[in-house]
Parts: sequence; structure tokens; C-alpha cells
Amino acid sequence: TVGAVALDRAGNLAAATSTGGMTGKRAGRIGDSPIIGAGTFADDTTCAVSATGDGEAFIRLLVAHEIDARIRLGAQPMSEAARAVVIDDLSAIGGSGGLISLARDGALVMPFNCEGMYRGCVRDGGAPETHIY
Amino acid sequence: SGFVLAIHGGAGVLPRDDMSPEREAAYHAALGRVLAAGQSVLTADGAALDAVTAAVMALEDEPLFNAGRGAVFTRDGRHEMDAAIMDGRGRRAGAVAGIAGVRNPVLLARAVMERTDHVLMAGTGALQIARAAGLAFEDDAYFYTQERWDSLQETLRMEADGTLDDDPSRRHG
Repeated sequence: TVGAVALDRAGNLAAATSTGGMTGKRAGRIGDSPIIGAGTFADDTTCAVSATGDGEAFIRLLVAHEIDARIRLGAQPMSEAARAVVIDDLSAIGGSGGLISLARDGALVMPFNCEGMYRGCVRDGGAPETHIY
Repeated sequence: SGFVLAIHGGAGVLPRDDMSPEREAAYHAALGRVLAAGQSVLTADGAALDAVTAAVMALEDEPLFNAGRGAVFTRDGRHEMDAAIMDGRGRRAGAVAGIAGVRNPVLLARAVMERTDHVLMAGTGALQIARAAGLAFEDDAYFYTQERWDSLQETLRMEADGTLDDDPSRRHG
């Protein structure tokens, strides 16, 4: 699975995700990537999220929507909400994976509860950075 | 103020012990190319929607990652891809599931968002939208990578002889 989140200079957010699914998966099995609110989400007033990992767990938790709801209804900072959903909630149901989450103030987190996640980011006027583990 | 772009190439990373320096350098180089694709849109005052489209297309074109050209195989030895895109302005969204043959599934998700009243389309109906939108199709050989084929064979063999472990990363694709 691959994905991107972006904040443009006009202050708008967007998210996109794309996947080949899972090696050896049954025909017809769909994971979280195309499910809005699970693996992909964007709302200018809260956050943009793209997820990767154990699709069934991300669907059950509606991970991206959960982060949005914690911000919107619980007044949690995005970084705190995103980390809690991945490190606490996802682990609690035996799920694993990670996500990238971006807020309209430019706050960015890329939490994962597994060995690593191919990821990268770049800020206006800054140098790009890439990480794996 | 200013733009921000973040990308991911999936959580199914190679275990650190299996990652050679050459391989690691190849992943970092691919991620750098993808960031450049999205950054060029934002540097030109482009929209976040166009930046994530460009970045995910670049990820789909990199055989190293599980999407588009590097997609993993189903147990039948075929491809079934999914994609989604969402615009933070007004919660516009498009998504596709269970498709094959379209070079960039994220472009099809965007076509669903921009050319229909729907959010999620699957299978042959989604492919009709791809054709109407004039999206590029590729043959099976374009989506074939030896590594993904070998992964499928190994998975099926271990399933058959009962040695398939429950390593969570297997569920990461």
C-alpha cells in the first residue's frame, strides 16, 4: 500500500491511497485503502490521513475517521489523536501497521506499531527526508 | 504557512536483517523521486489534491511498492487493486476497488470523484469510467514482478505445508 497527504499554500488538505492488497489474498477481498474514513480521509478543518497495514483492523477501527473525530469532538491535538489510535487502539485489537496524518496547521505525524514504514516528507523551503525503520 | 507533503510506501517493510545497503539505498532513492513529484506541484502553488495525485502516481509507477506496477498477486495469481482520494474542501471523495489493468488506480479514483456522483465504484463498472476518462491501461506483463510472484508461490507453499506463520507484516501486503 502507498499513500500521500498534502497541505498546499492556500491551506487546503488532501489525501490519497493506492494498494495491490495482500499477497495471496482471496479474490474479492478488499482492505481499508478504498474505504473513506478507514484508510483514506481528508477534511480541511481537521486532518488528512493515509494508512497502511492490517486492512481488516483499520476497517474495524475506522482509523482515519477516529482521528478526525477525536480532533473535532474531543479537541485532541491531531498528533496526540493519531498516535493514540495507532499505538494504543490498533495494538489493542492485535492490528498492526501505520499511517501518515497531517493537520491544517502543518503538524505531521507518521506513527506505526510494526518494524517499519517506508515514508518521507518535505516542507516548504525545507529539505526532503526519507525513512524506513 | 507554507506547504507540507508526506508519503508512505507501505508498512510491509523488509525485516532489518534482510535489508541490504543497496536495497535500502534503492528505497530511499525511490521515496526521494516520489517526494519530488509531489513537491513540484506545491512549489508551483498547486493544489494539495494535485500534489497527492502526482505523488501516488509516482508510487504506483515504482515496482518497489505494493501498488500499481508493483502490486502483489492474489491467490489466483492475478491483480486486484484499490485506491482512494479525498479533497479536504467539502469532503469530496472518490475510490475504486477490485480493479486491474489501469496503470494508475489513483487516477481512476479521482475520475470517480470528478465524473460521477458516486464515492466508491468496484470492478467492471469502475473500469467503464476509466475507459470513458481515457485513462492508460497496461497488459499483465507490465504489472508482473518476479519478487511479488515468488512471494505468492512461497506463501501458497507454506500454506499448503502448514508452515505459514502469523507474522503481522503478511497482512500488510
